[in-house]
Amino acid sequence: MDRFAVIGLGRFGGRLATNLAAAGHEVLAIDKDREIVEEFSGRVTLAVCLDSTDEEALRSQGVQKFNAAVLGIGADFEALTLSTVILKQIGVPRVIARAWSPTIARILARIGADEVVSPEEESADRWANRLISPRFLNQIEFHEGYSVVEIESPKKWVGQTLVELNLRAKAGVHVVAIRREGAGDARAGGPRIEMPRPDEPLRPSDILVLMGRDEDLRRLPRDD
Amino acid sequence: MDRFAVIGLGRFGGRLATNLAAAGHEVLAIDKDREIVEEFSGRVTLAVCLDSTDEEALRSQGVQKFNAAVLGIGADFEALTLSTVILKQIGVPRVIARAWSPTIARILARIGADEVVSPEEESADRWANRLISPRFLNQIEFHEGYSVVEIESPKKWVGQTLVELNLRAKAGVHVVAIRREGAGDARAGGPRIEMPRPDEPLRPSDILVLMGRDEDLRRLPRDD
Ligand SMILES: Nc1ncnc2c1ncn2[C@@H]1O[C@H](COP(=O)(O)OP(=O)(O)OP(=O)(O)O)[C@@H](O)[C@H]1O
Ligand SMILES: Nc1ncnc2c1ncn2[C@@H]1O[C@H](COP(=O)(O)OP(=O)(O)OP(=O)(O)O)[C@@H](O)[C@H]1O
Repeated sequence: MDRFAVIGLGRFGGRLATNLAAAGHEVLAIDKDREIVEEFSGRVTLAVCLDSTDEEALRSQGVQKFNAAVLGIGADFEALTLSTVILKQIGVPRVIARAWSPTIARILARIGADEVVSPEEESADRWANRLISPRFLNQIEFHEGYSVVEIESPKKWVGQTLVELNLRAKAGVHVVAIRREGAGDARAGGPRIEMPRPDEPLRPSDILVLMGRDEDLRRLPRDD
Repeated sequence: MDRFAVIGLGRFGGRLATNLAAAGHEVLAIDKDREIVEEFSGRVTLAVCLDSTDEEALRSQGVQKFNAAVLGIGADFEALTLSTVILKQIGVPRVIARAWSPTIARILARIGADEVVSPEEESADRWANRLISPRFLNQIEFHEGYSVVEIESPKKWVGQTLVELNLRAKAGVHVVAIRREGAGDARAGGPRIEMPRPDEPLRPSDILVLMGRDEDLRRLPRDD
């Protein structure tokens, strides 16, 4: 179980603190606004009202023994930069700071932030991918131009077996798994993941998990 | 090639417009601020200065024939909601609107936005996952508790073959692929993705792409 400090409980910091606590980790949630701190007191290990530019106050909370500290302070550039420097000087091994402009992102990196979060840019990147490849229900990209994607079974593949389709030779993609409707196990609520059997015909509701080069994945047949 | 309208070229909209255009799609970038429009005129198909609450102006740009319109307007709630309604009434099939509060997100959905983007929350969800599972270099989650992840080859697996490791039986995970340093092909700059050969020993620098249930993936051996 890891220990995290989240400073600044706006939409980014607040949600992060909540998610980490829900996953069972120890979370110290910090904000200078008392009302906000009170909202979090049920949901995290400890919610504390303090100003993160107060080095003594941070030390007294023991943040130097935490795995990581995340700064979700918005608007107050001086508080954000000073808090970043203080946390590194106290000895927090990993300090992640949320930036609200590219210039601020560069400054944070230079003054010691281990990682910088840029929610608008990160979100734009993902939504661009969703718009560019709408037929991929899900996609994980690897750096060298390979991805794992999920697609609905194209109509012209339904009824054929994987041996007949021979996707590796013909389409350059590898079938990792199939999500199939059916007598799922009790703990999974819906379709179950199966390792593909080469001689079983594909069904219309099958969702295929494929991996291959991005350019080969983009060439897969479309029904739309 | 798809056609997109992006209205509001702040950090979110601006980056989205740039990404879509870089991917080869037709992008109409719109902002009411003339200086901002000029910054984009080299990078997108067409950059136009107009106010998105002006229905006539939008119609004259032909947005009704676009695949999707994305609203990246910040701060001006009335402009955002009115623009959303106008775009749907004009007949744009897919309108994606960026919200800056949970309440605004709910309003947008109710007045017709097909999708709502919440960058801070989306970013917090991903960073929580990165903090919770740091050893996964990459992760794609499926709904029923399965994921595909990348991990560095654990020390105790190095030198063993996949047949010897028998991960499916012993660890409940399926090896999808291996990223291996080596004589990569010319177009990939770095490690290449290979389909695993059952009788080849794992090397220390191998990165394994695995799939399985989340609880099995979490139990994989750790070197730290
Ligand atoms: N020095 C500080 N110490 C502790 N908390 C701080 C400090 N400065 C700001 N905060 C808190 O950080 C939180 C987030 O800041 P703010 O609301 O300005 O940012 P935001 O950009 O709107 O955040 P988000 O986009 O994540 O909603 C606020 O609750 C604020 O009280
Ligand atoms: N009615 C409108 N029509 C066209 N553009 C608009 C309209 N209202 C606002 N914009 C533009 O939307 C852009 C983004 O708005 P703003 O900068 O207020 O949001 P933001 O929340 O800071 O955006 P981001 O977080 O994406 O940087 C601005 O460039 C602004 O000129």
